[in-house]
Amino acid sequence: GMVRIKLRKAKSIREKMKEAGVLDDYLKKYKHDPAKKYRFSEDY
Amino acid sequence: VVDEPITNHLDSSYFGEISIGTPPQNFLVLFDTGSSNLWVPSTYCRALPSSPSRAVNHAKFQPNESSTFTYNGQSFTLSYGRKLTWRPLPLQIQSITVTNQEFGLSENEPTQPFYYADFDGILGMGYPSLAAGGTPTALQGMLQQNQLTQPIFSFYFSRQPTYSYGGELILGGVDTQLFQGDIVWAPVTQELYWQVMLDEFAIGQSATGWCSQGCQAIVPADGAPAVPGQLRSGRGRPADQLWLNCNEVQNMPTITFVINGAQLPLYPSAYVLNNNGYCTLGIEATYLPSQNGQPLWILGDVFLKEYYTVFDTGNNRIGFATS
Repeated sequence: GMVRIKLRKAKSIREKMKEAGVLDDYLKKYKHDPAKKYRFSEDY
Repeated sequence: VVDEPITNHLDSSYFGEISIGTPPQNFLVLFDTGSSNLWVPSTYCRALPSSPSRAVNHAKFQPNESSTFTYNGQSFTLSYGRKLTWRPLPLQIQSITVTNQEFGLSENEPTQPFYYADFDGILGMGYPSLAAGGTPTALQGMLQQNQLTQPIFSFYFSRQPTYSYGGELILGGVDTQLFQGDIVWAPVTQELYWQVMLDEFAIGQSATGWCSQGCQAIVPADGAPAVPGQLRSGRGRPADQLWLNCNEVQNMPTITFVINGAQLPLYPSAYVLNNNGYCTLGIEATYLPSQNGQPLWILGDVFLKEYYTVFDTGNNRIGFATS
């Protein structure tokens, strides 16, 4: 009834986009806010 | 359907393995306490023109290879694309088996950034009321089928994470070997996200009073922490671009979160990221308020590395203990 799941830590999407040279253009195009996913205003 | 870029997962980097279907097909999923749907890519997935290789770069569920697949004719839309809902299939997470778990299959690649993700899909661990399409959450399935000893899950993030070991998700309880001292509990203030009341925030020895009118803090296990943007007025740029002198880190203050009367300090060694001698602040700014208008704080991976965190669905509370 208690299970341990090993988590892996990899490079984030941000890091990999930066390495690929596409992050700056992307962030210029889309405004990033870490709270954007928390959609309090939407009626779930 | 309007596809929105998956910017909300730009900083996600911890994930684990699950299996879906019969015979099992394996996927790496983000265990996301900020959403409540389970979805993975499928062979129906179409790459977006903006994708670097025009090909989907992840493990894909192959319905034809599962003996029990049937499309149930429904779809739901997440902020980053539409998902087709499939009739329940077995979900396996190590020794846990949920015999009937609805899940979503992407029918399109959820925008450009996802191409770069090391995980294939997302297993949402938020409250059921957050599940798009009303699909039962994986945790609901585990509890209804008596797969867990307790209605609890907890996260441990290693302070020196690697690809092979970044920490652990413990389903069904807490592991007392992963923390020390007592667990500080705080009631969930909204059964949607895992959200608690933040009483006070202190810098060094000084209480700021910034939360005198109330603050809400969300505890995600999927990204970077953030502070309300108005506290960073004048900077004019994201916190993650702030370069710091590594030699000055030791002189920076301890910041302390007060939750349910307990002081939870973060030392500069925790909130300043040192990448081969280049130091940056590991805290972002957010400009969006919580649902009641109070400033929203996000206690992300920087916080979770220091504090073993317990999510108690039975008592609707979150617990913190020194990791």
